Amino acid sequence: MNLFRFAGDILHLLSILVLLLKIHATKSCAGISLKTQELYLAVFITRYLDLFWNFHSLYNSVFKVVYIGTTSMIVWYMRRHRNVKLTYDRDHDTFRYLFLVAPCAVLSLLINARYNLFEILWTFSIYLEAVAILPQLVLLQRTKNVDNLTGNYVFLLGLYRAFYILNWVYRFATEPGYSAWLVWISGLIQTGLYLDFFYYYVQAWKQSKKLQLPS
Amino acid sequence: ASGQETHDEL
Repeated sequence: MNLFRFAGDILHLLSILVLLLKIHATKSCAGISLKTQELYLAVFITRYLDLFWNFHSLYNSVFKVVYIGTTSMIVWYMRRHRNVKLTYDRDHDTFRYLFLVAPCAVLSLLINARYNLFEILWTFSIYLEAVAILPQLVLLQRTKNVDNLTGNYVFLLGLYRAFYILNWVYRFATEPGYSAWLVWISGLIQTGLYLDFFYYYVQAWKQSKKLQLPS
Repeated sequence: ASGQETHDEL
């Protein structure tokens, strides 16, 4: 464990909490993609299946439970809460799950470190996490005017990924024999997806203007 | 790597 990894995990948690608190406080999920949230829930469940028998550290176990729990709450709010569900922008959140899930499933069967069920599910979760933000980015693009909290949510998520890359660089430099190609490449692709958003986020911040994405 | 894969990151 190094400081970059720790910062990454905290930023990840913070991004989820920002979203959850926004929904809870405003009783609105306008601008939030349910597709992305459900994909993240699928990512967490398939990756953290080992929670019950593969104890690594209390730190990891607590984060796993918190990530699954908080993301479940967001999905619950968006699907079931009597006021929140009315604010869900379903007409614009039309990205197809299958376009992301199917290629990730096929890829995890073809490229994995070990051919067994849990390893394949773990690999699937790595691939799926890399692209799970796409429905949210498409929704932002469509609605143009991005409210502050939604913008901050995506920014914090991107920052979390950037810190994971720093963590890998640090580990590569300090841990003999450390390598994780599958995770690195997926992680680089995932972080790359945020670059465009980052550009507009920083521009808006520099000009103290409301974040607006171009068409 | 040998044996069961260990995934120490989240």
